[in-house]
Amino acid sequence: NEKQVSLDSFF
Amino acid sequence: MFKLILSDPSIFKTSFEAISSIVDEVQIEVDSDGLRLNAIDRSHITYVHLELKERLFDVFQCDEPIKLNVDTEELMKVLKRSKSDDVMELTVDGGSLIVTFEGAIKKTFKVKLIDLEYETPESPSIEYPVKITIPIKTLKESIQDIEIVADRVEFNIDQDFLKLKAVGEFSDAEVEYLHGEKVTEDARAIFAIENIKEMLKAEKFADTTYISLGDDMPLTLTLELLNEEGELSFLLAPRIEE
Repeated sequence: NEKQVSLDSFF
Repeated sequence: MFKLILSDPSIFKTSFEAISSIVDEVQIEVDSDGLRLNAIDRSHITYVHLELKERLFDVFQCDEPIKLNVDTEELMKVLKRSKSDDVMELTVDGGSLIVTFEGAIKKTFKVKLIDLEYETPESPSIEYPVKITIPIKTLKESIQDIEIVADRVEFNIDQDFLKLKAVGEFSDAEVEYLHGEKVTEDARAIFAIENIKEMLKAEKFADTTYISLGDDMPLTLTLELLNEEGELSFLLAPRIEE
């Protein structure tokens, strides 16, 4: 199972 | 004095094909170096950056830095009315961006400037272990191949190939592209095809496309104009296995 993550954790 | 003239409006049109499908509103910043914008979609999944250098324009007059906030859907409707051999002129009058296309006939549109509802964060700088080039048409065709079986795609880069893979309910698909770059590490990440297709709407911006990737890292897709006159880049958040 996968989930879409946001870019927030990469900023 | 603010006046920009561009003899190839398709650069704008193809950029906003993608930008308008990702974000509702943008702030276009113009100063003596050129024009740029940064935007992120409401779910913070795709970040987009456009930069067009002053030397790309036939006329570039911008005495002081200016910020133009526009509704991307409204601007796209206008840009769709341009023909490839039109000359495009951008000026500002009061609270509007004036867009003129001049070819066999001259068309003038006034696009109202808006107040932005939210702020765009600065572009993150991410160090990537792997970077390759691929013709954007090849990437687009590969995504179309994968799309017939699934709505998400695994990007896998090793020292020889970029492999796109998907496992569907009824069929699986795998596309291999011999990238010809010096790659010393492998990288693997999964993305939603819907988001990749939004970025690929800008395919006519430039043929040279760079893909930067790392394990479970965002995908960076960069389209570059010749002589570094302009760049359109996207950062797409991955899907991560739980």
